[in-house]
Amino acid sequence: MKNKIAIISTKGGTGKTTSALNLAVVFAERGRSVLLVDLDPQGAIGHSLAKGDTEWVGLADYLMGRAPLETAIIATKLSTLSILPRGKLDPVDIVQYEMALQSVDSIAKIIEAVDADFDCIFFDTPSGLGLVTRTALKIADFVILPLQAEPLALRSIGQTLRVIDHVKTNENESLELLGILATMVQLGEEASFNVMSTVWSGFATVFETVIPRAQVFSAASEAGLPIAFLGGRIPPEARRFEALATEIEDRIALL
Amino acid sequence: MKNKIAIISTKGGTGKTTSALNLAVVFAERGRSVLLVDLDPQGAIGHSLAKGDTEWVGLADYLMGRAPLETAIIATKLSTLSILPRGKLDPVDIVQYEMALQSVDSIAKIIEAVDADFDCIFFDTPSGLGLVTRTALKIADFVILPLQAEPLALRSIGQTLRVIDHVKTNENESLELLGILATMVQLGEEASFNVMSTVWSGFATVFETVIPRAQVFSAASEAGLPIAFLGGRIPPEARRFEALATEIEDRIALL
Ligand SMILES: Nc1ncnc2c1ncn2[C@@H]1O[C@H](COP(=O)(O)OP(=O)(O)OP(=O)(O)O)[C@@H](O)[C@H]1O
Ligand SMILES: Nc1ncnc2c1ncn2[C@@H]1O[C@H](COP(=O)(O)OP(=O)(O)OP(=O)(O)O)[C@@H](O)[C@H]1O
Ligand SMILES: [Mg+2]
Ligand SMILES: [Mg+2]
Repeated sequence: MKNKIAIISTKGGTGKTTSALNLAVVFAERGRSVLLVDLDPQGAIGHSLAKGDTEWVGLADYLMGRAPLETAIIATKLSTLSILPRGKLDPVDIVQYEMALQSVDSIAKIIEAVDADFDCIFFDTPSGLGLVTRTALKIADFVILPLQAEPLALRSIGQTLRVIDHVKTNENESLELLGILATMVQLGEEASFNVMSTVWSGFATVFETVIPRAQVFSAASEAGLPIAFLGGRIPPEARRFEALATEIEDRIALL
Repeated sequence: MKNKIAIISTKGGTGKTTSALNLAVVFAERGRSVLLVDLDPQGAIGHSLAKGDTEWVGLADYLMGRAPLETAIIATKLSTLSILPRGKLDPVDIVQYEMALQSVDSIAKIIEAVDADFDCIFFDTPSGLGLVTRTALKIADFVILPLQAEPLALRSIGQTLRVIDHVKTNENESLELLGILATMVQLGEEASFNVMSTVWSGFATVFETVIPRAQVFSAASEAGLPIAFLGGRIPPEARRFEALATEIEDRIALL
C-alpha cells in the first residue's frame, strides 16, 4: 500500500515536526486512519504535544525489547489518529539508538506489521542526511521537503534532492518526491522574498501552498496542541495545512 | 591549551552556525588567532559565506586523503581568522563521512597538529546528539549551547545538558559548559517571553547577552557575510556578539 510519507530536510528548524503533526491531524480529521511516527531521537512530536521525554512508551521501548508494539502505538483525542512516539530514551544512548533504527529490518518490520491498519503513515525525521533519514527514505513511498524561506536553507536543499534521487535510483525505486513546502515565509522581508522567487522559478515540484511565519505556531507548541486544536476561531494557518493536504491528495492520485 | 569551543544543540535551526561564525569574527577582530571548524556535514559555514558546497577544499578532502591539511585550512579577509570548511562531499556519502568523523583519532589528530597555532578554535556542529556532536564534545574544552527562545527548543535542552554532563564525567573531564545562549528572542511575543522567564530562572549557566530575532541575520547570510562585515553602520546585533565574546572571556578566565 502506498501510504508512507517521510518529511525530511537537511537544514535544521525548517518545520518538519510542525508539518508532520499538522498534516497528520488534517488527514485524520478527513476520516483517514493515520499513524504519525517519530523517528527523530529528539522526540519532538512528544514535545509538540506537551509531553516530556519520559511520558510515553514508544519506538525506543519496542526496539530495546521493553514493550510490545501494541502498547507503543498510542491513541489520541482524534479516533482516526494514532502516534508511535520516540519513547523512553536516555540521550546518552542516541548514537546506539540511531544505529538500531538504521538496521532497516527493525523499522521495515514494524511498519509491515501495521501497514494494513492505516491509510497514511507520516514519518517525522531528524534534520540532516544521516542514518535515520536514509532509513526513512528506504521505506517511504513519498517525501515532503519543508524548506525554510531563508538563504541558508535554500543553499542546502540541493543536497537533499541529490540524496532523494540516489535513494530512488538505488534503494527504493517507488520513492516519489511529492514536493518542496515553503515554510516560515515572510514575503515582506527581502531575503525571504528572494528565496521564494528562486524557489518558484527554480524547482520542479513545489507546493503552491506556502506556510507563512506566524506566532500561532509557538503558541500552539506552548499549549501542546496542533494548530487546528487551539480553540476559538480556527487560525488561518490551520487552513494552509488543509489546502496542503488537498494538494498532497491530488499529487498522489496523479502518480 | 584550553582553546577549543564547541557550539552544539539538540534542536535544529537554533543559531549554531550563526553564533560560531559571528563569535569567531569578534575574537579575530580582537587580535586572537582563530580557527573556525565546520564539523556539520551540511557545510553551513561555507553557505554562510556564500560559497557553494564544492568551492572549498576542506575537512572531507583531508579525511578522504585528497588534500593535505595545510590546503584544507583557508585564510579569510581577516588575517587572524582561518577556516577549516567541510570541503567537497557528495551528500550521498554523509553516513560514511559521519562514521569517519567520529573516529576520534581523525579529528583529535587534526586539532593536535594545529592546536598551538591558534588562540581559539570554534567548532560548528550538526543538530542532534549523534556521532559528530559526541566527537566534538570529546575534544572540546568548552561548550556553548544556543537555545532558540521557543517552547520546542526549551523542551529538548535537558537532553543536551544530560549528554554534556555524561561526557564530562566519562570521556572528557576538562569539558566545561560556558553557558546557554538565548537566540531569536522575541520578548514582545508571549511564548518567547515565557521561555525566557523559564531560562532565566531555571538554569544555572545562562549568558546575560541574548540575541534577538532580527532580519539582519537573513540579510547577512544572503550577502554571504558575517554581520559585522555587512557594511554601513554596524548593526546593533553585531554588538551583541561583542558583548557575548566579553562574557565568554570572563567566564574562561574564571575557570
Ligand atoms: N510557519 C511557522 N512560523 C513560525 N514559527 C514556526 C513555523 N513553523 C514552525 N515554527 C516554529 O519554529 C520552530 C522550528 O519548527 P520545527 O521544530 O517544526 O522544525 P524542525 O524542522 O522539525 O526542527 P528540527 O530540526 O529540530 O527537527 C519551532 O519552534 C516551531 O514551533
Ligand atoms: N537572531 C536571529 N534572528 C533571526 N534569524 C536568525 C537569527 N540567528 C540565526 N538566524 C537565521 O535562522 C536560521 C537558523 O540559524 P542557523 O542556521 O545559524 O542555525 P543552526 O542551529 O546552525 O541550524 P542547523 O540545525 O541547520 O545547523 C538561519 O537562516 C539564520 O540566518
Ligand atoms: Mg523536528
Ligand atoms: Mg548550522
